[in-house]
Amino acid sequence: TGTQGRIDSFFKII
Amino acid sequence: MFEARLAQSAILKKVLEAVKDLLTEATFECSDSGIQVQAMDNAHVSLVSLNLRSDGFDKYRCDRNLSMGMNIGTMTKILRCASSEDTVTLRAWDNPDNIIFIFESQNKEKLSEYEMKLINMDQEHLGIPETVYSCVVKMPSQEFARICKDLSQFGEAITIACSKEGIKFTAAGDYGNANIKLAQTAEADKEEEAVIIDMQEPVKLTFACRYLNSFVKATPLCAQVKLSMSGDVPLVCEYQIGDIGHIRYYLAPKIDD
Repeated sequence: TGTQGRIDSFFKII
Repeated sequence: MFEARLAQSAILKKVLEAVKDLLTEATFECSDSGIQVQAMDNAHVSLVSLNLRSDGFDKYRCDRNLSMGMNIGTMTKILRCASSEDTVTLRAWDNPDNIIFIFESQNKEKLSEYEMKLINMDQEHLGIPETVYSCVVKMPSQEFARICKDLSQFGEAITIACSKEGIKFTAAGDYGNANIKLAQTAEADKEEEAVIIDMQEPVKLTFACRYLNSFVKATPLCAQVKLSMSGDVPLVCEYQIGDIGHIRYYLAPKIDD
């Protein structure tokens, strides 16, 4: 069912 | 000094139950405007964003901004010591090492104080961009919880497909597959029973059941859940917390191999 994405690859660290 | 009081601890008890599966520790940012928490789970797959506005508290005082690192497991244990009808007060001094939880019974005859050590945390803060989502679905939170639970029996992931016809949840595994379709409600007697779909373009995304089943622990907070989705971006699963704020869960989708 695909590879699990990581949330911090979608939102930039500030 | 920081002091925040809620007439009934039930809300805070439910908030803790709604985050304890995902977070072991989190920083509570307290300011004049209220309390905010933003934290990722250990695997960095999901993000919890909690907002409790100061005007939603029965009493709120925050003389200077505070960042308080809290152990969620300990905080959950402390909140479980309160009756739902108890008044709860959170209190901390400036530059605190501890936070104090004070529970007072309705008849004011029982007063309990729990002091919890704060922890130093170096947390990454993520900037969440304003996003216009392709599909925004509002549906009964209990229905969403039921669908996640039922479909989890068939596979470790649930595919959510949203079109103007409705929203379809699918799970497939070694033993079979299952799908559940919900149509937009034509006419709901009660607002909280409605399924409302606001669609700009169709969306199909796959998410890990494990996280969805953690998010639905927030079900007691609100009769409706709002799911916001766009292609290849995280799902937002939002529950309003009475008149005081909201909890949003962000979940990274599965990516095709």
